[in-house]
Amino acid sequence: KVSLTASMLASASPQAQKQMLGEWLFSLIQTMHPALAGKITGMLLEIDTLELRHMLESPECLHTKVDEAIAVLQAHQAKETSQQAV
Amino acid sequence: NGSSSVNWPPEFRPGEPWKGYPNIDP
Repeated sequence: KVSLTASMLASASPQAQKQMLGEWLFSLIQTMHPALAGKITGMLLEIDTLELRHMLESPECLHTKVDEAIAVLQAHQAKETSQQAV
Repeated sequence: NGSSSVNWPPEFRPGEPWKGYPNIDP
């Protein structure tokens, strides 16, 4: 299990922060949506680092964002599928 | 066109460096 704290992030470079948040997000999302974890993590890393750090301390906020990301991803995939079918 | 959306979103792979999105912070 990946554990991550605000102080660990504070001492890291912006790029390293994204990497640490990515590892942390992936480990959490993998337990909820194993098949989509990589894609969802990629989408969530688009979010501002400050907001990601807020999600670190607020599981409710994290779940909301994960649900949003899944909805966007599924809509995107449905669109691609319908375009391929034409 | 529309081929650019096929690989979206980029996939995060644990243990590999995250390259992120192009044009985020040059």
